[in-house]
Amino acid sequence: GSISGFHDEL
Amino acid sequence: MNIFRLAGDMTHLASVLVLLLKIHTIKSCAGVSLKTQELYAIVFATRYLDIFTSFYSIYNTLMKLVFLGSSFSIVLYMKYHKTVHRSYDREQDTFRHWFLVLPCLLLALLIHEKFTFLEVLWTFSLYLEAVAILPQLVLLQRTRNIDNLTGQYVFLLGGYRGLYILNWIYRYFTEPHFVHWITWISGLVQTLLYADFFFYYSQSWKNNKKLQLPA
Repeated sequence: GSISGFHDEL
Repeated sequence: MNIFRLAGDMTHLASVLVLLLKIHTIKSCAGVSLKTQELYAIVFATRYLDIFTSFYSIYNTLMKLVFLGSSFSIVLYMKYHKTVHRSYDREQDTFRHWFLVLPCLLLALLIHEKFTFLEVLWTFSLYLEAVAILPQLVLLQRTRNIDNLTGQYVFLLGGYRGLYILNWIYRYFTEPHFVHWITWISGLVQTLLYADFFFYYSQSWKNNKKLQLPA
């Protein structure tokens, strides 16, 4: 999921 | 992190390492499309810009560095290494891959999750990754014979994409609001591009004959 707009997948 | 995503990342890692090792050991890049490798370098460069701004995990940062390092070293090997660059099939690797970059950039400017510099480039890298394999698939069709390492490379890449789709299905059912249409659709398109390659690859294994792709 995008935690604070952050992409956790490579 | 789930087993599908971990397996997908490991398969992706294996694909780039297989390719890098092939080029490094036999000092040849016959059958490898430089255009696809250049596109992948751009994909990683535009996707991992957040490596400087946000830290998610050691694993995440480490893998980003490995993918950046391996993709750029493959391109540098193929372009500038005194022996390797001579085995690059320039006449056959003629896919106009720059024609892929612009539409992906325009599409990212139109369809994205957030209109910020990093987010638009991240979305661009998703769209570009979906089509980055095209020059390589065209080259394989042209040269018609697939030496097994290049075939393995494409096979592993397809496997990584397939595992990622399982990862998204798993996350959709286990994380309440995990919905990322852009990632899912571009990932699906990319995986479908491998589908026909997989068909011919499996055929060649079944009949135990050299992989001949239809012209």
